[in-house]
Amino acid sequence: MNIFRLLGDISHLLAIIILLRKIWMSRSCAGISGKSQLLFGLVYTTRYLDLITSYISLYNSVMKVVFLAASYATIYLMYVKFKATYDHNHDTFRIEFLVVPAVALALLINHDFQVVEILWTFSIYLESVAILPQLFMVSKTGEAESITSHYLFALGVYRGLYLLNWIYRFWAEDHYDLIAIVAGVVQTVLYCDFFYLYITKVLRGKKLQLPA
Amino acid sequence: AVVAFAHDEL
Repeated sequence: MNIFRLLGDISHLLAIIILLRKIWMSRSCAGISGKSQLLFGLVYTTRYLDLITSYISLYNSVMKVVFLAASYATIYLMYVKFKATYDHNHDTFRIEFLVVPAVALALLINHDFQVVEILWTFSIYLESVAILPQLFMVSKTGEAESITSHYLFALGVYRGLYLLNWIYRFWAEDHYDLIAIVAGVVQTVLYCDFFYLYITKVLRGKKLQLPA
Repeated sequence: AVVAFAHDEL
């Protein structure tokens, strides 16, 4: 565990809490892509199956349980409790275009052709693109609430910090995992355009609004 | 050394 990973995990946790809190306090999930949340639910489920098969540390297990629980809670709030506020007309990204290639790629490029390993690989590939329905929704409506922007920023920072973590681990521990690194770079790059808007607009007190 | 299967990250 190094400082980059710890800060990355904290940022990840913060993103999830910001989102849950926003939905709970406003009693609404307007502006949030349910499809991205379903994809994240699938990502956590397929990656954290190893909770049963391998123990790494108490920290690791607790965080996994928290991520799973928070993800399912978000999905429940969106699709059951506050279903009426879900903006499905603007959430039109076709997720099969992400899931099918992620399955295919996981079957083709993996560390080992075993069920748990392929599910892990699938979750890494899917996570890298799982935010696309949300970004698509923001681009479709042309705007995002500040709180939604904070959520997206924290979620983007998380994978960015993981990149620093991987650079550190390569240098300090001689450890690297190419699948995670390549997918992590893709994931971080997808947030770059958003980071620019966040810094130039949201941090200056303006609403995130795309040019018409 | 590459520790490919040590999925010790979240």
